[in-house]
Amino acid sequence: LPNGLSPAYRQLNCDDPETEQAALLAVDYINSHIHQGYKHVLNQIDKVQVWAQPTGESFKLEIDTLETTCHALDPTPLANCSVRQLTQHAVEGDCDVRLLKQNGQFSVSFVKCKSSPDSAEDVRKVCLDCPLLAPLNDTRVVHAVEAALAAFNAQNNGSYFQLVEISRAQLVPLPVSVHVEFAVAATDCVAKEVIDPAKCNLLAEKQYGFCKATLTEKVGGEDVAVTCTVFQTQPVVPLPQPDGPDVGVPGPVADAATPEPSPADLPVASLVVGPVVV
Amino acid sequence: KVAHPNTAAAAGPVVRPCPGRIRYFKI
Repeated sequence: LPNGLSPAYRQLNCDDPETEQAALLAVDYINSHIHQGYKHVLNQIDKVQVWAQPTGESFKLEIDTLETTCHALDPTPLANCSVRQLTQHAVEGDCDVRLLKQNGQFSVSFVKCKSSPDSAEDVRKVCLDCPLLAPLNDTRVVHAVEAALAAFNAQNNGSYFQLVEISRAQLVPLPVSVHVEFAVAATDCVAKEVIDPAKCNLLAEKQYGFCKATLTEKVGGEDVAVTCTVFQTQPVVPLPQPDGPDVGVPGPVADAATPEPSPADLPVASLVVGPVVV
Repeated sequence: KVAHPNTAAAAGPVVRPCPGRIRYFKI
């Protein structure tokens, strides 16, 4: 810009259709670039600034999102994903987004998000008995996931599935139990024939799954019930380039292999395995 | 016709540009 001139600024309302279009595109972009945790939906647009650029306009947005029940690897379209309710201990995301609008087309140039669960006090306000989110590295959580995955593989006639990440966990007081959700991926081993799981490798054409399980403590033992949904295989795609936009809705981190990116518009899950109840 | 400039301004809808509407719930 010439000295003494400030860039042209355009006032836009947060609920303006143009702002919403930009925000929804940003949310789609986020969901197609995260590989951990859950997909998010747009909840509120906090702020919008529009500046003139030599080749178009620059949009700077602050948006609030809410976690859905669809895992990031789940190809279900976002419109079909349910928002995680307050009673399930909701999680919100706060994102700073920048987009360019050139020739009427938006493109995302920068995204930075952080996510945080609702406070325990807020959950208690709507439900006294609702279990709160538990740390994913809690020994009871890890044990429940291991038991559930072992139970699933024991009943599975196909590939051996490996843990990708633990995505959610809740400790339930009565009956004493642990509810967990985790992502899995198919390997080149056959589930019934595995001797050393460490020697199994993820398939080149990735096949992910998402499991929900409950491990209930009983006198003299425990029961585990697990249901896994295995998604359609995903074609091999190149890894993201290092100079690409910085994107992420930080979710819970697990000790697992990082999956490769998946296209955002894959067809809905085509295969459901389970429930396997042991 | 009598104009009441003071009251006319107060009677109109207040447009708050930001933040926008909450689609689900606020936490």
